Amino acid sequence: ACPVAPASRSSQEVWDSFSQCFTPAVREVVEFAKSIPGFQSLSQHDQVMLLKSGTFQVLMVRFCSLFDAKERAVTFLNGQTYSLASLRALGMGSLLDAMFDFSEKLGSMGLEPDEMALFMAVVLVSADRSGIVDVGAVEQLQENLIKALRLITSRRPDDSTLFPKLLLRLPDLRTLNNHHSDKLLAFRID
Amino acid sequence: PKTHRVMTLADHISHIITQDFARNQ
Repeated sequence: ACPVAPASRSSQEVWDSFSQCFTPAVREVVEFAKSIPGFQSLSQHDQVMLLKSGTFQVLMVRFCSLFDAKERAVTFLNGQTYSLASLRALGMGSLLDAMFDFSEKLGSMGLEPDEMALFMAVVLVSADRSGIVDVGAVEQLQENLIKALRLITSRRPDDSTLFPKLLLRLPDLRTLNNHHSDKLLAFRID
Repeated sequence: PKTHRVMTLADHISHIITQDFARNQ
């Protein structure tokens, strides 16, 4: 929902407002995770580790709906639309390009909101396991969620390619994460 | 004077998650 500043503001102010808008978005992913059946039966440590390694990827999926790949523009929830060119001033050009490509692919699948939510749950529990203690429990949860995601095939019996195509987005997201989660944010210290 | 704290997206995300879980303990 966070507006990127109008042109009149300095790029530092643009940076500040862009950085600020990540905070509520991250909190929403934490709340979303807690609503995933089985997530809260993982240990708190493993919940935190999964969130730390998977939240950026879930955000990338959530932000897809803001990206208009055809128009090369982003529309924030407050209705403000910014062209890719104008957003490049934030110095996130490479991330934005990758986001447009990813959102084009994901968007073309035409998932329903509940299917997108199931996909985001799979994205979260498929995140990097390096800090996880009970890997078995996480893998069981992932298996259950992937089974649930097969919903998209039962809804489209004549399209058996959609499910595998969707799972192929997971490595895309991991690449996005590895390339871009080290982007810098800047917070004013008052 | 230093007016900004700079951190990576990943660190910012980790910070918020740690804060959230600590608050709900």
